[in-house]
Amino acid sequence: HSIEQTEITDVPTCDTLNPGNLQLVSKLKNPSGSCSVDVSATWWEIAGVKEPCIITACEYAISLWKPLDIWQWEKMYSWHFTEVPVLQIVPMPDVCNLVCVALGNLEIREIRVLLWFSDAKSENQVLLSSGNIQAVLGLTKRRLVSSSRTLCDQQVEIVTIAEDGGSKEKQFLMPIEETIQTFAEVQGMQEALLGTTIMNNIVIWNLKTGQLLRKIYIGDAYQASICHKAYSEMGLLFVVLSHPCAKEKEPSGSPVFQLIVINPKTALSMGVMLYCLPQGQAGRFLEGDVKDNFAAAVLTSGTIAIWDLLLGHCTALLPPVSDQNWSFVKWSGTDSHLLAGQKDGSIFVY
Amino acid sequence: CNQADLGPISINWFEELSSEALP
Repeated sequence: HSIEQTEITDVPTCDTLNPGNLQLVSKLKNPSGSCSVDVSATWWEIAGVKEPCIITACEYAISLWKPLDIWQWEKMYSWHFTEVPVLQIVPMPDVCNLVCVALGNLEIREIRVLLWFSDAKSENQVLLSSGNIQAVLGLTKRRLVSSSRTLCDQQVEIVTIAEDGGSKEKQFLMPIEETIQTFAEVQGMQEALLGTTIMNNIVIWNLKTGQLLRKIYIGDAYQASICHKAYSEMGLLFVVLSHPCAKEKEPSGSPVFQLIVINPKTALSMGVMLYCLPQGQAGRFLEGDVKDNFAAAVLTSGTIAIWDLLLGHCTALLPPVSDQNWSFVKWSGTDSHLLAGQKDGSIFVY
Repeated sequence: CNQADLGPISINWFEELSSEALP
């Protein structure tokens, strides 16, 4: 059966993101019942029409779901893996008709591009990169950046994905000694790339020339920060970080996200705002995602919390559905949905 | 936050750092 979901409620379509209005609209259930690891949304051309599809990732399968009617999805295709499990989907901005996935155990071992053609009913899988890959990010213009460890150093590579899913062009960025934890594009600056390192530094590259422009120490208040968003304004660089290792030490509560400002010219930085859990909310950050001005995080308590980054406070709290806690949460890249996954293979669409 | 603590700001920081950095 291709339809494995439940229609929860009937609410009108809304294209503007407003977390206060988030409602559970449907549930996608992977029939295999295996553990969910990730979810994403992308455009896919099916029978000549570009559809906003949902991609679900289980340990050994990636599935493509097409919208049927309001709040219903039909599973169109699944790619199966037998040897190496799926670690994450790598969202590619502005790209349709392909999914990028990272496979591995503790570390990423392979990055593959998955293709499926609805007209020819054919599929293809292309191995894009392999090695000991620590961090990966899909960039605009069909580019993918990854950092991998070789015997003697770390390599930072940009691959441009061709129409057939293979690599069209490869470029190396100037390497750094520290392990890179996450990458982030700088909004509005197509040639700038940020990286966060395990030594609490933020590095800036010029993507066009491969130059390493700056290494900025952001302090040891929060270890192992993950960069979710970066933008440049009036000569300053604003960066939204999350803190998986943060403890409850602020008077205002447990910090989950933080906005910091960096002056790239002087390599000086300072905190602008902490996004904490509301008073009385237990738990801390497990996993999260930022889109536009909204941040969403799964907490250890099993709740999803949403912050308006401009207002500076938490605007919605979504309790787990059923007795299963959330495992991950992602904003949809194709519309105003929030996608939340549970370990049992269920994906909930808000 | 106090902007003065961040030192002199340049709107063209990306171009300036690119011209100063190693090729």
